Amino acid sequence: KPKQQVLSRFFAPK
Amino acid sequence: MLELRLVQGSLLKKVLEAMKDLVTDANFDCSATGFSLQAMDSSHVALVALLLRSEGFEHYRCDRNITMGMNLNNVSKLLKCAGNDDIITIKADDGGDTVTFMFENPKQDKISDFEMKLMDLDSEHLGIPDAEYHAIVRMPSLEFSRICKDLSSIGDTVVISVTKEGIKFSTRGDIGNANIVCRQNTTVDKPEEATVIQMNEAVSLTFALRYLNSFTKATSLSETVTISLSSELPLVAEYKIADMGYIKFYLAPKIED
Repeated sequence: KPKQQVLSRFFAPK
Repeated sequence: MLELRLVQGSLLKKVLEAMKDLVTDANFDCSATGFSLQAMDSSHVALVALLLRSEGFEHYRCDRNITMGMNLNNVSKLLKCAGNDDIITIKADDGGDTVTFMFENPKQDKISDFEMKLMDLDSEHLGIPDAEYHAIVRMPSLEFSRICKDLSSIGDTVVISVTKEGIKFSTRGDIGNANIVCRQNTTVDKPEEATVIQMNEAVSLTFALRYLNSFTKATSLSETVTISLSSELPLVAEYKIADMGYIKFYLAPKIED
């Protein structure tokens, strides 16, 4: 089953 | 000192309705550019980015950059007290701990003001770089909303694929499976009824439908929605707010481990 990713995997904190 | 006068107050009402189910508390940032917000949902899977440009306000005074933390549910409650035709003015003092929303009816014979306490919130801004997306699809926002709603009666997740054929939404659940394909269609009476597919590379990604359904709360803000997709990037659903800016929703995909 595909697993839900979180945004921090793609975007770094400012 | 901050003073923002928005003649089309209904826009702000709609903006809050579009965000309040996704995000509980958020910092509104006010600068010379405009009134903006970036906030994630509590599970950090979805993000909303709002911009209302200063030029879109009838009067825009922001002497210095201000960040105002608010509970969106409370803001929404206050804005429900404003009529759809009311002019809304937002006021705050530099360094103050309250914000005032003032509503004026079109006849200018009823003026209400609501003062709300601000919250001290940690800012969790993410840097979102400009990206080249594999596919960008513009379609009627009502159509997108209908598709997300229909598919969520069958499954919890949707596979969105863009090919030369069009944009395909697929789901499966206990009762069976469903596919909806929207082909490019530019032979329409009004440009906002068109489905326009810009594809550099075919792309297919899986998303949780409940977030997409939440994004469609912004449908009344814009007749069209622009969906940008790239493998290995969150989806972006952008609703343009006429003459003012946009509300953009980002959603992290589901990926096989």
